Amino acid sequence: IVNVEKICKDYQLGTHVVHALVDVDLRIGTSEFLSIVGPSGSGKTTLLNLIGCLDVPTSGSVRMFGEFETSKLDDRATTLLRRDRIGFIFQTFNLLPVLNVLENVALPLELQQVAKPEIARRVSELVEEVGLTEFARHRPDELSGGQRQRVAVARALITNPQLVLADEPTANLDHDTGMAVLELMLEMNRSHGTTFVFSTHDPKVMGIAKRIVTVEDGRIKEDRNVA
Amino acid sequence: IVNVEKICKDYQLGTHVVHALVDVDLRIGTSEFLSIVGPSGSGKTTLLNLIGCLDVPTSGSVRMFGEFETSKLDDRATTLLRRDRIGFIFQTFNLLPVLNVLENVALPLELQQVAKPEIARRVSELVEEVGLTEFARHRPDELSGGQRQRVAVARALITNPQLVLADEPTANLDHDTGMAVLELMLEMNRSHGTTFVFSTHDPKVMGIAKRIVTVEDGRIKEDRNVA
Ligand SMILES: Nc1ncnc2c1ncn2[C@@H]1O[C@H](COP(=O)(O)OP(=O)(O)OP(=O)(O)O)[C@@H](O)[C@H]1O
Ligand SMILES: Nc1ncnc2c1ncn2[C@@H]1O[C@H](COP(=O)(O)OP(=O)(O)OP(=O)(O)O)[C@@H](O)[C@H]1O
Ligand SMILES: [Mg+2]
Ligand SMILES: [Mg+2]
Repeated sequence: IVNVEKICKDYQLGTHVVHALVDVDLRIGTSEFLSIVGPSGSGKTTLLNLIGCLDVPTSGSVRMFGEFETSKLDDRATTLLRRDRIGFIFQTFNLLPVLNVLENVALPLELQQVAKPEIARRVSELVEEVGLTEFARHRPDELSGGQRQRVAVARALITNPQLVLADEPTANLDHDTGMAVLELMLEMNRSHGTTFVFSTHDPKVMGIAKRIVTVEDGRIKEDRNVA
Repeated sequence: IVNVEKICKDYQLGTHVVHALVDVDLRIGTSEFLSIVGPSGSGKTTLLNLIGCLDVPTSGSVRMFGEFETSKLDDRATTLLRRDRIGFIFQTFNLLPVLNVLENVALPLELQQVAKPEIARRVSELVEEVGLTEFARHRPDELSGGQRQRVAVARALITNPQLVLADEPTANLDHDTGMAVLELMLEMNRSHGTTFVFSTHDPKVMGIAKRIVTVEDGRIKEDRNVA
């Protein structure tokens, strides 16, 4: 469902160019559970942004779901593709500050125009699964760092997307809470065939991944199956 | 240098009250290297904010450096206390988006009106120590998550404060980069007697801490010396 071929991503800063990704090839299928690992600044978030159609490569192609080449899509097509098929957990959460937990998690379903009773049912169930029922009416600034992170997780999963891109989903979570979140994702992978692509430094995530892709200085250094 | 007595912190949300901290006593001296640990939502960030004079308790007292009781200080006194004696690494970084790395790190010294040549020398040295010399002129949105975190670390340490409060300082860092940051802090603790108080889930930090304070549901569950 993800076919990345020979992509390069450069950032121009004045006269100086940062080669964030260099010649990256990657193919990801359905039901995968893979972890992208590598040092700080090695290109993990950049790669996730390209796969998630939040950005386009400087050269090379990103082909999604067998049919969409991201650099050829217009804004409307990209928005629909992301809304309906991809769930994204950002490294910096990006919750809407004026909405509470329930409203932030409901938003993707509102955008898909799902019926209100179904939204209410699905949202309260997922908020329960990430342990935030007690805080359902808090807004992001009334939550701890780890609580905000869990809202971001719930929001990414609520639409039951085919592909979930999770950038450091456990960075602010204690061991037990992190494991609970990973169990939830593993269960969606088993029962729905959802593909999960993590960018992480957390050994717990690396421990349950079925495939590990190592990035260093913008290049893929290693790509191995572990289970 | 930190004397916390019987503090409670309540957050009022409409009719419902969150008891974020309940009856917390804590004494911290010079040259300490301690880690506050506990589940997500247990009160760690709230405790750091009270120690760092970013907030005042609902009841009880926080006495800093043997002389300042935080709930009795006016804004000006609190600002000076924080500026000159405390360094703070926030869980969400809080860098200034319009300033680059060098400017963000220099800011606390500018506020102390240190001479420009000395600022330049100290800033470039510390930026080197956190491995960001190559990215010195990038702004926060032109940096990776872990790079931004390292800028926040450098900014907290640049004034050589007596007390550093570090909220999840390694959450977005790979193992090696995280260890390098911890080594830097351990060295400041040994050579300057700087007290470090961490809030963390990272086993690496817990591994080098000399004292571990465990928080659960707003209460101190355990407080033990390990080295
Ligand atoms: N402004 C606020 N209004 C209401 N409740 C709040 C507010 N800030 C924090 N809380 C609540 O206080 C409790 C403690 O929050 P705190 O941020 O101290 O937790 P933490 O231990 O740092 O968690 P984490 O490990 O997830 O960062 C949480 O249950 C949180 O929801
Ligand atoms: N908008 C930008 N302009 C310039 N350079 C950028 C920009 N965004 C990222 N970079 C650079 O591209 C490189 C890769 O960044 P990326 O965010 O992908 O790293 P990462 O592997 O996610 O790191 P971390 O583990 O610290 O989150 C970094 O060196 C970063 O400084
Ligand atoms: Mg990143
Ligand atoms: Mg916190």
